[in-house]
Amino acid sequence: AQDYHFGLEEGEGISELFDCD
Amino acid sequence: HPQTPVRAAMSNIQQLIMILNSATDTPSDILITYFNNCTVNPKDSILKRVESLEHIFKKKFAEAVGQGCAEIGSQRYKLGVRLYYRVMESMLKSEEERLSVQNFSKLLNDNIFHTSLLACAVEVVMATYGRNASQSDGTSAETDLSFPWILNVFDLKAFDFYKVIESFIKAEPSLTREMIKHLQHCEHQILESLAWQSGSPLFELIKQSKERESQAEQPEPPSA
Repeated sequence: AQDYHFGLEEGEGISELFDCD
Repeated sequence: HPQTPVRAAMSNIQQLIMILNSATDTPSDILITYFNNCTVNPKDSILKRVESLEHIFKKKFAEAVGQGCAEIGSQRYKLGVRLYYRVMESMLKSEEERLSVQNFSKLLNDNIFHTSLLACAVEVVMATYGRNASQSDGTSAETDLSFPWILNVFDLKAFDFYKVIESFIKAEPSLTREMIKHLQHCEHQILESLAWQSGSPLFELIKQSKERESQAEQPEPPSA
């Protein structure tokens, strides 16, 4: 996964991406 | 022996099958616990969706590859379902740790979340086998089942698929380097083209953010 560019911030995850925070 | 492309692909397939051998075709006890913690228990809808998408996938796979390959499509779908449950459990564990929350009712009752997650899992399986598309298993190299084929099968918007990719990679540490590169390639394809097709949810998000910006810029009325 080193090659992958992770873009989510520290406090972000799948819950925020689906508006479930 | 030197690693030929075919041998590398075969080892990826064997690695995937080995990983998924220990996974289950149905939600694990840990997943059931998360489901039971939800305000609305999503278990039945999740099982119904997996079953209905299997029929659709099997039909589309057979249409694309040949009626004689329906069973191969079913086997691939089943591997995808195992990966789907495995990644979902890992995602929920990390979200529980990050948010100190155990009730994921909204997320677990979100049809788009599940369809995107399952599509990503099935895409990983299809890409793993796709690299080794050969006459031996009946799928011809000409049949293009590569991304974004799965989006059409599941009638899924590219941007919704995009939303699960990063969390999927974080949740599944045993993805191969090639697979991570493949998923990154899917991301680029979505951001550079597929997400900008008409009807994409991205346009609604841009509209909402513009509305929020304009509201934030409006001066407050004197009474405030």
